[in-house]
Parts: sequence; structure tokens; C-alpha cells
Amino acid sequence: LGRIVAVVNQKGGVGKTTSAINLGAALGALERRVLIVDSDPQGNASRGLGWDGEGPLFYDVLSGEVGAAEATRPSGFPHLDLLPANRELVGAEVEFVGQEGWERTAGEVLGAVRKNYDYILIDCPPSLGHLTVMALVAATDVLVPIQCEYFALEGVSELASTVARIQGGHNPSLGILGVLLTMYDDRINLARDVVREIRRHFPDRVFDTVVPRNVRLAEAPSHGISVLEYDIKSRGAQAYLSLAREVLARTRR
Amino acid sequence: LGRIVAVVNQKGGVGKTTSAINLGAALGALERRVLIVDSDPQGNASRGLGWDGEGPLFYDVLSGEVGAAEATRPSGFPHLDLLPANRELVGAEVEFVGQEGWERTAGEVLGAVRKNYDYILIDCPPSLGHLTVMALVAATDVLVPIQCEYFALEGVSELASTVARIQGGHNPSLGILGVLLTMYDDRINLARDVVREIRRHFPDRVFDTVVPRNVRLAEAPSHGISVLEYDIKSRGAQAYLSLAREVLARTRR
Ligand SMILES: Nc1ncnc2c1ncn2[C@@H]1O[C@H](COP(=O)(O)OP(=O)(O)OP(=O)(O)O)[C@@H](O)[C@H]1O
Ligand SMILES: Nc1ncnc2c1ncn2[C@@H]1O[C@H](COP(=O)(O)OP(=O)(O)OP(=O)(O)O)[C@@H](O)[C@H]1O
Ligand SMILES: [Mg+2]
Ligand SMILES: [Mg+2]
Repeated sequence: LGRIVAVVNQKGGVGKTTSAINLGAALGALERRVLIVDSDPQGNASRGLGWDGEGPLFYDVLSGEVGAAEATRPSGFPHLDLLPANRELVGAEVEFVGQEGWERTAGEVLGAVRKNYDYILIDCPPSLGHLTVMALVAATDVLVPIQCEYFALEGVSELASTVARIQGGHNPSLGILGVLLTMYDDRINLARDVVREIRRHFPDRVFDTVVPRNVRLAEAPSHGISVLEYDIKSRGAQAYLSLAREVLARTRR
Repeated sequence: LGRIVAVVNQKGGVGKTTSAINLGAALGALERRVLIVDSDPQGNASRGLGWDGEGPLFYDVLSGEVGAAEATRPSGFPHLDLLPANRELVGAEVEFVGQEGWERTAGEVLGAVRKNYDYILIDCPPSLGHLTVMALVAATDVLVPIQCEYFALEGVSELASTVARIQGGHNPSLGILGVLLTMYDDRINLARDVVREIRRHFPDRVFDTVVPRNVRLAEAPSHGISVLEYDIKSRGAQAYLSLAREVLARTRR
């Protein structure tokens, strides 16, 4: 059965979507079967992979209108499928809240396709609200992108206590796949300080791979393709390939 | 009566907090009386201004435990006060929702201190949820920071329709103070394309001032001070001073 990895950090703009798309593509390039689930109403992962806006959505799957298998579609990149989202996903935040067991919905609907994939990556919004909680309850692992900047440090303990709460309640088997340092710029002293601080916070969970600030990562989504397809030689693409190899080692696949 | 400016964009990491802190400080430097209200449970604006974590919070004001005047405190920068927040603010999202007229709460509690300030800047979380809606209902103006990157473009129409909904309902007098382009790096073609696209979307609402990507802006909050105090000669500080002058011109003060 495939691993379900929730890509989570309530701090905005730290590289969650960029990591979901490009780690997904990198695992695909290493011939693992991957599904990216867009669980952010902004729909950035969907747009960033060139989705045309048509067809069933993750929202339709969550509300039981279609099965997950029907809503997944090829991304255009080998071994990489997408389950898209748009603004309608906000409805899930509102509709499911009153229902008993709402937090298990994502896990239940994705269960139907887990056998088809080695990895399912769930891109989460910048919040610790219902959509993120649902992803954490569904997940086998959590991957936390952290930008190498001051405000990003502030939110880490809040995120850690949310994960611990889920581990202590709805999902005792949730593991921490790792912490990924993103947008690293070695010319900035602050970045070196933050990296040292994060490695101290999470002694053996920080990936060796550090994703550098690299403009190709910001350009690729405007073409609707991953950075691997956009510019495989870029430092951004190489970083996500290196990360994918680390993920394979940590999950022994 | 002071203008209440909601600093809003559901896209994460676009410079909302950086703009609230540094526009606030720049207006203070120009001898206007300014209050920064932290309405994001991340509490970045509070930490970024060196708040020690003590004393009453915006959450306490919203729940009626203390008056706004009691919870505001000096930031340490001339003419600039802070109404701080921390994670407890999440409680407001949950508690107020069922209450009739919850969306007017922020406007009502801030009404008590409006006469003491020329500008009240409300820093919002990366979402269009209750805390942001409450700020938009309380506000006289909205200021929208937009990062010069692809994903930032995607969310603009969603934000515009939320603002229009509020203008058509709870707050007909809400105006658009302006759209601020942030983290501009003129070496990146994408940034130039995004700037052209945003100026097309919002003819005559985009500020002439474009905030460049400038490391001093990312370093200042780790010292608990605005960039004006940290490095007044930096391109970041100069940009926010220029923005403050444009805000004064647009609000004729
Ligand atoms: N390593 C990098 N180098 C340069 N730009 C990057 C890098 N990683 C991400 N970006 C860009 O930074 C911006 C923020 O990244 P992204 O949207 O992936 O973050 P996010 O955490 O998903 O944001 P949100 O909180 O809004 O969901 C995007 O414009 C993206 O293209
Ligand atoms: N012009 C700039 N140049 C360089 N760094 C910047 C600039 N503006 C903001 N930053 C840095 O980029 C990061 C994101 O900015 P900030 O936290 O202000 O965005 P935000 O929109 O408030 O994020 P959130 O959506 O999480 O509330 C921060 O680490 C900040 O220090
Ligand atoms: Mg994202
Ligand atoms: Mg912020």
C-alpha cells in the first residue's frame, strides 16, 4: 500500500506546493507511481501542473459524489497523477464540520486508490484548520517544508504540537518523514542561523537536502509543468531529485 | 477618525506582515499615530515588533474581557502602537461563528480607540476565513500585497470577489486603498510579466512604489524591530517610506 504524505506548514509561502509538485515529479522520474492530492482551495498544485479546470474535483470525492479513482487524472509527467482542487473545496471546510467522524473522510476516500500508488502527496493550505487536520489523519507521514527565515521558525512549535495531538488521537501511526529546508540563500547570515536552529529542534529529522532559492522553481508553475520538465539541470530540479532519493531511503522503497 | 486598513491576501508568504509592520513604522516616522492590530494567530506582527508575550491580547478584546485601549501598548517605535495576538486567537474563529453579528465584532471593539490613531493597520492570516472577513467588515480600506510570482496571480480574482461581496453586504463603504507589489527582483523575467499583468487587472490601484526583494526586510523581525529602525538606508526601508507617502496622498492626510 502506498505511503500517504501530508505536506504541511501553517506558515504561508514556505514552499509546500512547490515541494509537493517537484518531489512528486522527482519520485515519478525515479519510476515510483505518485498521486498529488490538492487539498488547498487556492488550487496552486493543480494549476502548477497545468490542470485545465475541467472534470471532478477532490471536493466531489470528499462529498461522495465520485470515487477517488474517477477524479484522478494524468499530470502529463510520467508516473505522476493529480487529484485537483479549486475554490469549491472551501465548501468541505464548512459542510463536514458538523458530521461525526469528518476528520477521517480523506483517509477513507483515498483508501480506494492507495494500492495504485507508491506515494500519495497531499498539498495543504497555510492553516491548521479542518483540511489540514483531515490530511494529517489520513497520512502515514508528514513532510514539513520550512523556509530559512525568522517567521518560519516561530510557527514550528505550534505545528509540532498539532502533529503530536493527531498522533495522540485520531492517527497514532502518523510519522514524521522529515523537515525540508527551503529557499536557502547561503549569502544570507539569517539563513545559516535558522538552519542551525531547525537542526537543533529536530535532531535527526531534517533532510540532508536543502532546497536553494532558485528562480527556475518559481518560473516552472507558470508553464504548468514541474521544474524537472522545465529545467532538469537547474539547482532546484537537482535538489528535489536528491530529496526524492532521501525519501526512498527513509521509506525503504 | 482614523482609517482602518485591512492588509489582506489569502496567498501565503506574500509580505502581509512585513508590509503591516513597516508601513506602520514609516507612517509613524512621518508623525502619524498608528496602531498595528495583529489578527493572525501566527502572531508574526507581534513577534516582529518585539512583543514579549505578556499582557492582554486581541483575542481578549474580541471576547469582551478587556477594552481595546487596555490591550494596546507602545511598540518601542515613535507613534506606533501594537495590539498583539498569539495562537489563542484561533479561539475567536471557533467561538464567534455561531453568534449573530460576529462579523462586526472587530469593528465594534476597535471603534473605542479609532479617535486615538490616524491609521489602524490590521494584519490578516493567509485565508479568507472569519478573521479576515471580520477585518474587512471593520475596515475603511483594504491594502493587498501581491508577490511578483505566478501563484500570487492565481489568487487575485478570488480575493477581488471576496472584497466585492463584503462591499455588497456588511461594509458598503470599504474602499481599495491599493495593491502593493512585493519581493520584486528585476533580474527575473517572471516578475516583470506579473507586474504588467497586475497593473492590467487593477488599473490605477497599484501603488507606484514596488517593494524590492531586500534581505534587510527578512532580518529586521528577528531583532524585533521594523526595518526603519534596523537599517533606514536599506532599499526595503526606503520603499516603505515611499509607500507611506503614497498612502498619505491617497488618503489626503
Ligand atoms: N526554492 C525556491 N526558490 C525560489 N522560489 C521558490 C522556491 N520555492 C518556492 N518558490 C516560490 O515561492 C512562492 C511560495 O512557494 P509556494 O507557493 O510553493 O509555498 P506554499 O507554502 O505552498 O504557499 P501557501 O502557504 O500559499 O500554500 C511561489 O511563488 C514559488 O514559486
Ligand atoms: N521585500 C522582501 N524582501 C525580502 N524578504 C521579504 C520581503 N518581504 C517579506 N519578506 C520575507 O518573506 C517572508 C514572508 O513575508 P511575510 O511573513 O511578511 O508574508 P505574509 O504574507 O505575512 O505571510 P503569511 O501568509 O504566513 O502571513 C518573511 O520571512 C519575510 O521576512
Ligand atoms: Mg501552497
Ligand atoms: Mg503574515
